[in-house]
Amino acid sequence: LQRQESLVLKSLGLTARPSPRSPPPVPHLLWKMFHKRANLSSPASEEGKTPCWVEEFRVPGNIIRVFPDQGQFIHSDKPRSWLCLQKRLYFNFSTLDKGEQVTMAQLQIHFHHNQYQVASPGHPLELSLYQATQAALRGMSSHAYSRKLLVEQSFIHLHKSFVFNLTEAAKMWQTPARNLGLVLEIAGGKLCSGADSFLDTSLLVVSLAHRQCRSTRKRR
Amino acid sequence: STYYVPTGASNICKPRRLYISFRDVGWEDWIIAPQGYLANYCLGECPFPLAEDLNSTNHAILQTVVHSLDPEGTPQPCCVPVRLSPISILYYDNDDNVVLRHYEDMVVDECGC
Repeated sequence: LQRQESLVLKSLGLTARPSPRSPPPVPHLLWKMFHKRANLSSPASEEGKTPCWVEEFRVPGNIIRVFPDQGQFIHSDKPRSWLCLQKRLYFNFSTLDKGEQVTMAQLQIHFHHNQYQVASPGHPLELSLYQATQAALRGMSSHAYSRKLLVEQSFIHLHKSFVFNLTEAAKMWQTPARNLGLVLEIAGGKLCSGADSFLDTSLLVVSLAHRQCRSTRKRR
Repeated sequence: STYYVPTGASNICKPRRLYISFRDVGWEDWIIAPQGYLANYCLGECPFPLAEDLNSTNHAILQTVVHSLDPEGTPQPCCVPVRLSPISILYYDNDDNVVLRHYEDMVVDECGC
């Protein structure tokens, strides 16, 4: 029975029966997408639609994952007063199969803020997102290693959520040696201290496992 | 000459109802949804002569002919799934990531010989 189970799990893309230790909550969007699919009696038979197409994002794909951020906050020896948050973002892609093709990646940044509507009245905060392109050695300052600016955005309300398209970066991260993560910086406000305590980031990735995508067209 | 025994409609090859509960399989810890699904299975005879609605292959038609001539030497064709449909499963993977995945060939819709 165990051998049979391992064969089934392998076909599901799993190395062993998962035993979640600290399972994160299921994102609302995934629940919504699941229920939409469950309500379709036979999605494959829908006219003009293939089962390996994610309509919500209009990209090919049959696997949708939400990766929690595993990065740490960066605590510099020389704190810069203008910088209220500096954090590494890291998403572990080891679970992706070699044959999988990433077709979309979306970084979601949520501020679970319920105390202040405005972080710094009259002074917008600056959010910058960098892709780390070279590993940093211990003791090096954050600017000593090379990084590429991906996004810059001003905002005032800390309760806001942001979504950024990181498809190109995520495609690169399928090669483990090139997955050095991101650096998120929020700068500018006087009242932004403690912003880290309510920051929540995750990466939603759509990928396509070709082997499990079969044409639904009937043979003539 | 051949020997024809009519088979009752209930014994004819067709999909039968099977609900698979992930709790019964012991997978309830990591599969978030659904808790189970109607997977069905194929069961029944493929008797001679094969009716058209049994989705028979040419091979099965000839096998029933040969079976009718020599029941001891050649078995009847098997009743197997000929059309399956996919389902989506929401689960935690080995790294505690939440995954929504589309799986082909999970539900038996039609059986044939």
